[in-house]
Amino acid sequence: LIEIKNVTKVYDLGDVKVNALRGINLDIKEGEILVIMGPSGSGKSTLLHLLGLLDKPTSGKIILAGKDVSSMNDNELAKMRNRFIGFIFQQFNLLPKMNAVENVELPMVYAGIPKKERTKRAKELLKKMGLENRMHHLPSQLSGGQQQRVAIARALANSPKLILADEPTGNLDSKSGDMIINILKDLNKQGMTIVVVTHDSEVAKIGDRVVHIKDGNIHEIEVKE
Amino acid sequence: LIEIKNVTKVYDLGDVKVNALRGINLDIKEGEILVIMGPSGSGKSTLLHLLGLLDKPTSGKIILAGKDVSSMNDNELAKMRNRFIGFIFQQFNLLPKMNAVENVELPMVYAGIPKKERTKRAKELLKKMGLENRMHHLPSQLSGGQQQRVAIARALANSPKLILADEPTGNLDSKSGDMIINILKDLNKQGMTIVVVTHDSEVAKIGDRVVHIKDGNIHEIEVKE
Ligand SMILES: Nc1ncnc2c1ncn2[C@@H]1O[C@H](COP(=O)(O)OP(=O)(O)OP(=O)(O)O)[C@@H](O)[C@H]1O
Ligand SMILES: Nc1ncnc2c1ncn2[C@@H]1O[C@H](COP(=O)(O)OP(=O)(O)OP(=O)(O)O)[C@@H](O)[C@H]1O
Ligand SMILES: [Mg+2]
Ligand SMILES: [Mg+2]
Repeated sequence: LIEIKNVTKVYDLGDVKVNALRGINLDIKEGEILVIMGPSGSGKSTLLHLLGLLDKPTSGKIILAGKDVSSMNDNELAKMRNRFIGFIFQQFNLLPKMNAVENVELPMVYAGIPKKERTKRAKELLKKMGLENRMHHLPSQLSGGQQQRVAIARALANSPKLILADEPTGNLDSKSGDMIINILKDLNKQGMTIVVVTHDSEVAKIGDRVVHIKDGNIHEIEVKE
Repeated sequence: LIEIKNVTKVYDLGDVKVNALRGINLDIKEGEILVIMGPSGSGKSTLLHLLGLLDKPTSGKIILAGKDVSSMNDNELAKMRNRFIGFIFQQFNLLPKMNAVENVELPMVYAGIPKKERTKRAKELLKKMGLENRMHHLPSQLSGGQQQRVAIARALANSPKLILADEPTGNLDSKSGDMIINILKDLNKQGMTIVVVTHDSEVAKIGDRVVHIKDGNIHEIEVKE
């Protein structure tokens, strides 16, 4: 589904350059669950942002469904992101002035889904996340773990082919975390490709492969028997 | 150190009221490590905010070092927070336009510490957190776990008597998480009282007592032998 060829990412801060990714080679297989682990600051979120077309590599190629991402214009990238990719951000990135339902509806607004249908779907997703009684709360009126669950619901809104989850259980107790793990496993059974960044060994267990990143490099890839 | 007597917290959203805390009775002993655990949305952050004088209970009393918190004016509360309490927020709450050093210096600015001394201390704390090479990065130029570590350093800036940590390892790999656990243990040995909200059983191990919260109530208190 995605080929990452010799990808580097350098953040240029003027007087200092940060080599966040130093030459990543990785193929993401359609229908797999790929887990990415590694120390804080090792480049996991950076890699996920490149996979999610939210940023461009400094050098190297990313080939998504056969197409070189660098050949796409901004419009095509935005469309690709909206229709095929669901991104769960490490810090949620919810819109503060919109409530839970409105935040989950947002990707569907861009996809041109009519109001009635997208409100129904948003409410179903929030209910699935255990947030039935928090639908009209603003992010500031939600607990950390509730905000995280709204972010997860929003990523699923357009039934994406690829889910990119950046530490989706970081703010959740083990019970809510297990619920999320099961939801991801179900979605995978339905054909979704899932890439999860996690520090949680419980989450890592669902991976078909576990990629260990260290200091911007792939250190090892574990394959499940 | 702190007595929480029959404390409730109700969030009034107009048409809906949320009973975030339903009658909490708890004494926090000076010099202890108290761990608070419970499901997402159960009231942990709300309780921590009350302990940190960032918010007021709807009913009930909070007595801090012998003084009823409701008898203090805003100035006294602000001074108490700045001098005695270090708060590590679940979502860090770093100032986006200040870099790591400046964010850590901020509590010292309010305490009237001279520039040279507070910059020195801020750098030492960041170094201790493994962030020596990220001192001049803005929060947006830091990874999630790095931002979390800046938030921890900032909470320690004025050598508080009480540290309130809201899920301080949620974005950290196990190695960085262990480092934070050890720092908290050391600070406790030096006399700091620590209240940690966590979902992480590794962090919970350092607790002298573990309070389990469920749906706004204390469900049980475990005491370590
Ligand atoms: N400003 C607010 N207005 C309305 N409801 C709120 C507000 N802040 C929190 N709540 C609600 O109060 C309850 C307790 O929230 P709190 O943040 O204390 O939970 P928590 O135990 O810290 O959860 P988590 O583990 O997910 O961080 C939640 O159900 C939340 O929706
Ligand atoms: N915009 C930026 N400018 C400069 N440096 C950056 C920027 N964003 C990230 N970095 C740096 O790049 C490195 C990789 O960051 P990244 O967010 O990918 O780490 P991570 O593996 O997700 O860490 P964590 O587990 O803490 O979330 C970090 O050392 C970070 O300081
Ligand atoms: Mg990250
Ligand atoms: Mg919380």
